[in-house]
Amino acid sequence: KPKGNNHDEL
Amino acid sequence: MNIFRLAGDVSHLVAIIILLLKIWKTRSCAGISGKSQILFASVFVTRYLDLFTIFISLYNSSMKIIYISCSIATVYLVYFKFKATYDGNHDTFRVEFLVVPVGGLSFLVNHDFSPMEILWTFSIYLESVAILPQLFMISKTGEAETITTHYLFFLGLYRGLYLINWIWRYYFEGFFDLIAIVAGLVQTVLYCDFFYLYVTKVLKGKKLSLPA
Repeated sequence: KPKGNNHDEL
Repeated sequence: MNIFRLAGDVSHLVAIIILLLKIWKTRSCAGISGKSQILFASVFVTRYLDLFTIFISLYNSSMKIIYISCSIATVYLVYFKFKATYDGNHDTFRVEFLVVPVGGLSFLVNHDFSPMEILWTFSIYLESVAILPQLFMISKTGEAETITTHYLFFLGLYRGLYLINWIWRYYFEGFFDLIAIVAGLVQTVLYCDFFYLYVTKVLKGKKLSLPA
């Protein structure tokens, strides 16, 4: 489960 | 980065450029839902606030700037420059029925109860339904210009390619983001009816007209 705010996608 | 995600970003960029060129060249936004364009602009603004806080890559930052500027430019063309050609009588979808539930859901279901993360979640949920006013408008007018159908094709294709990207990333990186995946599925499913008409009509040189 990714930690919330590491959104590397557009 | 993998080929499906890159293809998805390119497809998204092509869609945005097609729409911008269509309006600019024909000097008309006939058949275009201004409401959807406003929703898309807010999707980009709320999602890409991290433009100023996190640097991921030159590609990532430049694409965000391009998406934000093109979507705001499109809204400007529809509601200001070519306002006379805006077909408000058929662009009547009640967007509050989208924004309010999406806003509420982003507070209830998110990865992290922080402002940035809630805005990102809002943006993801909003994007999945942002095309509804446009599809609704086409169903009301009963037809769409061929260039508009190409715009919709690439726009629908982009998130479909992202779905494959997420399968790829789960398999090779063990990465998955359920919020993005579920919203991406909803978003892509909403285009299915259009994809069917696009393939069976537009690709055969016919005009897209409803009822099918």
